[in-house]
Amino acid sequence: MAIVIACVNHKGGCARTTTSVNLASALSLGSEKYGISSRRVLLVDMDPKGNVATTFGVDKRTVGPTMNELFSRGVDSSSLKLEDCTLGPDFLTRSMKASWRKSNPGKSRGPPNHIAVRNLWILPADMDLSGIEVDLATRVGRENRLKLALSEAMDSFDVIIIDTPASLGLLTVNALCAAEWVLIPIQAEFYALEGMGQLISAIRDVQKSVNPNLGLLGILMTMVQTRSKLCETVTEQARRHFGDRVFDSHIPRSVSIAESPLEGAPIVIAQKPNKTNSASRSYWEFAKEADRRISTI
Amino acid sequence: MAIVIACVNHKGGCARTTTSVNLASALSLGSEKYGISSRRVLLVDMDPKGNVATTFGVDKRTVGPTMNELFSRGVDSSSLKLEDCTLGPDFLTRSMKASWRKSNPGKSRGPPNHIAVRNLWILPADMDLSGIEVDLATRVGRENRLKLALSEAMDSFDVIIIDTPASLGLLTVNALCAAEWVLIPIQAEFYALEGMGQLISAIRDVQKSVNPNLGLLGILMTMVQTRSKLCETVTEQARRHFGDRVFDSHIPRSVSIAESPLEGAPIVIAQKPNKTNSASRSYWEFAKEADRRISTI
Ligand SMILES: Nc1ncnc2c1ncn2[C@@H]1O[C@H](COP(=O)(O)OP(=O)(O)OP(=O)(O)O)[C@@H](O)[C@H]1O
Ligand SMILES: Nc1ncnc2c1ncn2[C@@H]1O[C@H](COP(=O)(O)OP(=O)(O)OP(=O)(O)O)[C@@H](O)[C@H]1O
Ligand SMILES: [Mg+2]
Ligand SMILES: [Mg+2]
Repeated sequence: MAIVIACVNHKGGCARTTTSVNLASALSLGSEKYGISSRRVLLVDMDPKGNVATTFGVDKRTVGPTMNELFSRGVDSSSLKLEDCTLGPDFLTRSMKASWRKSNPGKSRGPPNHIAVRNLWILPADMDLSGIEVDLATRVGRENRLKLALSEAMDSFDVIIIDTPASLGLLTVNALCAAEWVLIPIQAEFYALEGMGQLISAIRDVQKSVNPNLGLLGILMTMVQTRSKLCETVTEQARRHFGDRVFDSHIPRSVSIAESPLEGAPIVIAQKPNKTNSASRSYWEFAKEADRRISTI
Repeated sequence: MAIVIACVNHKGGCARTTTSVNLASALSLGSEKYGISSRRVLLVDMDPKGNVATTFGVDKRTVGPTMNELFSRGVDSSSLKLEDCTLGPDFLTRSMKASWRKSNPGKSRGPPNHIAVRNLWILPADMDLSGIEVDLATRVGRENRLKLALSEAMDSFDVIIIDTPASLGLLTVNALCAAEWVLIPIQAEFYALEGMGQLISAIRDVQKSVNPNLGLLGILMTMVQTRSKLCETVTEQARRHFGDRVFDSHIPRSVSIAESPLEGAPIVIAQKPNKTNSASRSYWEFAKEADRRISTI
């Protein structure tokens, strides 16, 4: 049975996508150095913007059916299977290398070997998903569409990670109903605190009404600027609110994280986690902590 | 007749709220230095997170009815009037000064005189707005609810600015239907380009179906880091796509912009736009350009 993690926070731009793609990549690759065993990972995009696929250089025009069809018509009445909508590691590796070539036109040597994935599958999204959200509003069982669509995947993957849009609407509620764990990235800035209260009460509503098994995997502080007083204040308040649910590791604000999709890959793949690459190290250290929390369950 | 501007971009965290509150504040205060005449401004929050009110130190628990009621029941069947849901300049100034005192507990002198607004009214939002979005999905005329709710305001304000959530759902579509101008803030980063294509086609849909008068006021590059190659590339592509619709002024990434809500005010109020305060200057220069574009219409 797959472990399902939804990456949720309705505050925009807090690094939900960056965190989802890096955690998925790290868990699928595994690492001797960080003691992470490689797992079969499915990364599901529930955000109509579809930024997950773009991170791996996928040109969405070249992609077949997305999960919209499964989600809107339901598994029973659709002829599509989950694997028809999934992009596998070979396709992803090809897109990454093509994206690397586009960003490095002058280089005679091809893309480095490490620009690749294995054990990672992606369910991409597209803008039609936001139309489906409106259609589903009046349907019976509207919160459980994603859970039903993913039931096939529960036996063929070890971990399923779901990226969500910046909202607490039906798409995010579907992710919370399909998941057993919630991962909350927080950008330590002024509006973050107001959002935390709203987010926690929305999660409580889902736990009470549709998914009593939903637990809090943890809170990850992202884009942290150590010398900023605002950042310090918000991080302190998060630790006061959530105690040890806040991950020890945090992610620093770093240009190389923002630029890594240009190389066709998330930072844990684009950069080796050695002494000089603190950005890659920070996401690997977070993946190690998350892996520990998942394994001890 | 008020000029109505919707601040829209479905990419999260691109500074829609920061831009809306600063433009509204600058146009309501006016400035001899920048040649901006003071106008009566209504700032409408269509984002359930309700960050507009928080920027001015408003504690949402102390606020009466929000516009949710007007929006969901419609102007005809609700006993509420628009002014019952509006927070005026005196209330806002009191909240700002209280917020300033909270951030500066040790200071014996009270909040400085400039921590205040005049000519600015706010229609706050709260989380119930996202429930209403789902309810409205099947109602007739669902796209024009906001336009109807604001009809009373068209004669009593000079400018109406609408902040929107990070989505192209019904709340944002309502803002696009009520507006005659769209202002698009763009954070010059990797995912911005994919979003631009999606945003333009959504605006085109609204122009074709429900609001043919909708025009593009302009594109504002936000959180610009001049030494970043990624930022340069995205800004160049925005100028190639949109030509002179991209404002000449841009907003630099600046800690003082992120921290100004702690002082209970947007940056154009918290900081004088003198030589050393480039952050405040950048939003005043943008307000001047926007004011020119509005006035020449
Ligand atoms: N640690 C970091 N340092 C610097 N930039 C970062 C970092 N993490 C993410 N970013 C950048 O910040 C922006 C927002 O991140 P991302 O898109 O992952 O957030 P999100 O929460 O998924 O946003 P949305 O609300 O649009 O879905 C992106 O341009 C990303 O490249
Ligand atoms: N020029 C800037 N420099 C530094 N930080 C900024 C700047 N503009 C905005 N910010 C900060 O970036 C974050 C995102 O800005 P803001 O909340 O205004 O964006 P938004 O598009 O309204 O986000 P959301 O998608 O959550 O509605 C906030 O913490 C804000 O304080
Ligand atoms: Mg995202
Ligand atoms: Mg906002």
